[in-house]
Amino acid sequence: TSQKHKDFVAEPMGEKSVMALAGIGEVLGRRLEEKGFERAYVVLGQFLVLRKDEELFREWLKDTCGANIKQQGD
Amino acid sequence: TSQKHKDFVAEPMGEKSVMALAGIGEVLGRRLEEKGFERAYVVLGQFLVLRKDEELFREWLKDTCGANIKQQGD
Amino acid sequence: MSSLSGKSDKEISQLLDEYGIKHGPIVESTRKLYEKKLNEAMT
Repeated sequence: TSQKHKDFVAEPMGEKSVMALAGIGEVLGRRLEEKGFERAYVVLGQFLVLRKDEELFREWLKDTCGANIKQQGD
Repeated sequence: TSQKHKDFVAEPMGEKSVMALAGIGEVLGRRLEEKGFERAYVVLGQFLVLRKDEELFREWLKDTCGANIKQQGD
Repeated sequence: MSSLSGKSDKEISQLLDEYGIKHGPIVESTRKLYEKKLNEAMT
């Protein structure tokens, strides 16, 4: 996993921005913010509501912010 | 908080049933299960997606399973 | 094909089951994804 992800999981996510998530940079972060997913915990919530299903979550990410395969993986 | 809630938060929620949540008994639990919220973590996901807004979450609970004020509070 | 957006969450959930599409609860933040998957399955 990337250093970014290591940093992220090293402490409680609290109110961290969505851009603190590995794979989510400036461009994807903006798109997610525009759709109401400003905080990392809201994206976590979406993952849980998708029943932690990786395939559904990847598809949702792609539809919502255009994340490519690598970014989805991160 | 109730003993039920103390028990719940005493360990990771893992794959616990939605009925393990304080305030959610047999009747409300069944209704939530019918709508796809079989596990406690899915309900947590919905709370996070609602940005941890208690007002919105209470309203959602009431609409989704008819939880009354006390049950929502629990 | 009738537009899915007019259907209730319950109807969407039943259609997803009919088409064998795995899914979680139909809520505001997931409905669009499931409608898209249903549209793909129906066309």
